Amino acid sequence: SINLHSALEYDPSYKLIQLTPELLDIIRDPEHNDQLRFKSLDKDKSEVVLCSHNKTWVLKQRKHSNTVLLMKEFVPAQPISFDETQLFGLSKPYMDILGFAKTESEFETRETEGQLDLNAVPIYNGELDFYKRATKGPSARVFATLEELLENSPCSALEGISKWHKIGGSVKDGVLCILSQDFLFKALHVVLMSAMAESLDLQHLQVADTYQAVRKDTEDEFNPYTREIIRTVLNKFAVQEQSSEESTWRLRIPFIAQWYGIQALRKYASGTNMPIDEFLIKWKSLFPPFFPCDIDIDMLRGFHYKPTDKTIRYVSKSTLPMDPKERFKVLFRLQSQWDLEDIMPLIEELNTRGMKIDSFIMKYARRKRLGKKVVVTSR
Amino acid sequence: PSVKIDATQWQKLTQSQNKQTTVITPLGVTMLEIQGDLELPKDFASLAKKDSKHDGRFSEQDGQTIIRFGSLQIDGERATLFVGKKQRLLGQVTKLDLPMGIMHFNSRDNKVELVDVMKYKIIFKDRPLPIM
Amino acid sequence: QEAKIWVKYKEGFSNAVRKNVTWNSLW
Repeated sequence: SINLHSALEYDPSYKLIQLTPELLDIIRDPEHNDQLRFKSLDKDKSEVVLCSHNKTWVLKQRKHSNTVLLMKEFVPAQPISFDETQLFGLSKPYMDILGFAKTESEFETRETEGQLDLNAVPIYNGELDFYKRATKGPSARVFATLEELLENSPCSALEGISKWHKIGGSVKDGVLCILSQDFLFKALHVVLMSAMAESLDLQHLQVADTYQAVRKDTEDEFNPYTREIIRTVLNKFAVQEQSSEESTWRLRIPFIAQWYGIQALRKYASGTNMPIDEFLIKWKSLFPPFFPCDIDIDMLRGFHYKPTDKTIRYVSKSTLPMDPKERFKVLFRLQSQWDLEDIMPLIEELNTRGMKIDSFIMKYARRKRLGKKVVVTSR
Repeated sequence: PSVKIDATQWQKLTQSQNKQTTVITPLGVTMLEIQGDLELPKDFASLAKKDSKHDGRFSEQDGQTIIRFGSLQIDGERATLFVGKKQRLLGQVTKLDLPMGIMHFNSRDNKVELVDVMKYKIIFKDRPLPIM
Repeated sequence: QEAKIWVKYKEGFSNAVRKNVTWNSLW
């Protein structure tokens, strides 16, 4: 038998943290040391998260009503002796353990999407007095580096970097910022024009060469396109190749084409219905001359509707109702019959319960097969 | 605020150990669960003075007085727990759905250290029986 | 005088609602 002992008081600094198979693997491996960190935005209001280099878990505390004792084997300073008739048939003691902690709760770890905390990251729209405005006032809080932002965000490093690239994060005058959509699009256009003018390899772009190309084409005085801005454009609109020693980027041509398409929709098909043929020409006209890409109206799914068979009109998801029933209602008012693929990007974000998309749609609309296509109409 | 989890000590200590075969970890840690409250006296010092060789309840360990509150016997998956002089509890060794890391949050040094990983616990869910 | 040691049994087991964890609560 084992002798069980207890101290008078238990040490509350011991906690039980749930280890998913992934967490267990990381914690076991000396190669991955220093990878797991607890992080929080502040000490008393925000949630605590646990981050590896590429994943984030949120902590949840669950109290329970049982007594849980954490006990450790020890060698008694003096041999423990007592009248063994007390054992009532249990075998003689061969070991002693001491309760060193009593845990009344467990901390569960739930995988979550890491987020960047952008409260201290201003938007840069190419304005000349950006630094002054960003650092104005005693409580103006800014970051100088991406590392600082990642340290102060409830996310892992890789998640944070990926999101940073996606939102067009950059640095201007030593201040971390996000490029406005307008400025980002202008910068993209300038980069494409300059890169093509200098015959740079669009599959292997480098920051230095691209920067030089842009400088050539732009007057110094009004050139806001620093190396950092160029890098931001590449990170958003190109894929960084891992293989090369020097970092190179490969342009994401379809993604860029889509961006130009959205701009074209906003510019030419916003308050008015435009014939699709005419729209395609307008779209193509926005690209730098000879820009090597094909366009197709299907690339703009999620950003337009077809009021009639041959016309197109811009729609912004952010202006649509968040309630699924209402959203479907509005969409059917705009267009009475939708191809499944066309309506899908406009409603899938509302499927928060993770239902099969078909089942979700059938809750609010009617689904019909028309030859090879599937169409959706109101109930 | 942020702090990394330091598992280096635990990795070193468990490297050379054999794989865990019982409910006690290679580092000698056990998780004991009881469906109820474990009632112990609030004052060890004065009771320790009155402790007899027969009872042998109290001892000194690392400068603190500790109380021997029971005996545990494990037989494969079954466990028996004697508490105090009168109670006998029957329980099981169960595998945890998810392993639990015991972490020590050292507020003096602002450090977090992994103490051990628990894969099993001994749980006593049933009403205590008399010892006889 | 003996040391009173016993288990005060609880009929059931209850798990509380999961709560958010703040930094201060861990330390």
